[in-house]
Amino acid sequence: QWNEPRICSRRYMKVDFADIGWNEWIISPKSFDAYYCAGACEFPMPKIVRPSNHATIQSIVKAVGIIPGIPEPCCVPDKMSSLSVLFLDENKNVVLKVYPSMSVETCACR
Amino acid sequence: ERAGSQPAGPVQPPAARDSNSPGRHPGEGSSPPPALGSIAQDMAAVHMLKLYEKYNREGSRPGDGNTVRSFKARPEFLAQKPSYCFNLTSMQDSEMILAATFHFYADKRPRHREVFCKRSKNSSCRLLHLPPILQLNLIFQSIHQNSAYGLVKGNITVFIQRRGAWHAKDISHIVKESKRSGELILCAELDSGEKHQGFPEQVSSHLPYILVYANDLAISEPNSVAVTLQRYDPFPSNDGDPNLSPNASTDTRVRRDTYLPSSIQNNELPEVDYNNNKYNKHDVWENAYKSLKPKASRKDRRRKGQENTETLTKSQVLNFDEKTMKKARRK
Repeated sequence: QWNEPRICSRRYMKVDFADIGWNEWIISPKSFDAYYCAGACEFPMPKIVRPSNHATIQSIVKAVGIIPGIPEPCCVPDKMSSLSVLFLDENKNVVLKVYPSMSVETCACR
Repeated sequence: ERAGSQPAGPVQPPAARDSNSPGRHPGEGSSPPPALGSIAQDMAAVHMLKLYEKYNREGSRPGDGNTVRSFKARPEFLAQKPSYCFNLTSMQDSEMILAATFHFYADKRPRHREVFCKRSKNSSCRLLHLPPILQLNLIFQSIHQNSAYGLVKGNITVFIQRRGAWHAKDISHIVKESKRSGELILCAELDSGEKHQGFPEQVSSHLPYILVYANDLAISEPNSVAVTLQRYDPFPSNDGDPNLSPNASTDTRVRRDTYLPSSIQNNELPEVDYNNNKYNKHDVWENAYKSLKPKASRKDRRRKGQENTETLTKSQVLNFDEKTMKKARRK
């Protein structure tokens, strides 16, 4: 992770359901690529971090120091994708659910 | 349902459009996939895995819904008739049912013809007596808790052309009605007109099952994954004050009893004179230890023990002489 770019971007994170103790009832998938967002949202923000208008204003206020204590905008997931999960319910019946927002596609400053 | 209905080809409810060729049941002719591990015995699990692979390949289309639940059958006798019961209680209120299908296996050959042909010498007996189409009545009843009788919710007549194969029938209206009325134990009787003997010698992988296709309206809520998949909570949930730290359990703490005998007001030893300024902590401890008696013999100790218990029972509270009390009051 150390040679990751400083700027707000998507970082790799693989989630193994055995690591979080859900593997007893989750049949499939055993793991999935969830990713996460991290990095700076410093003024001036490049287009690639797709700042909202509010984030742009906030980063200027932060840079100018008009109001003390205002942090820079946060690097958060922007576009996310769903994940189909096959698992056993409490009655040991097989259930298929498609959960939204389980994996990060793009990050942005908000 | 009126007689003469369509042969029970596999129903294609919104979410069940399998990639299998029409007329083939998803689980047929396939060895149980390794992903299912120990639960691969039942066809419901095999079917669900096929649906999972399809959802993964093609994603779920808007009309498909985001949930498919399978329900395995539990063989029961209902009013002395062999029935298959399904516990639908795990359906969530937020799951809007789009469709439901009943999947059953039509035995290869009815038994009575077996017996009949065994006696006859005619070798082509089996062919001559093979009834072209098997008529089955699927009678669905909802059962109230602990009652032996049910309320008929539906009676569907199906005509089976292919034996030794799986068939599916749409029962959306029956399951929707059951969920609406809260009667979530549904039993199905497969009546082929033969006199009732027991359950056909079906292997467990041939037990019927129900699939329910739904749209879970709560799945887009934040943290919906925790509602159905987080089965334990590493921290006790603080329903009350959100600021409570996860360790502060909301249950009332056991109040420890702080019993202070009224007579002891401080830690000073009664026989020590704390007034004179020669008082030196070290001396006090010296005196206290010096005054320990040499080890008494076993007999003496036993007697001493008796004396102690006697004195203990006599004076539970420490008594100070007047002089000490006077000093204490002065202090």
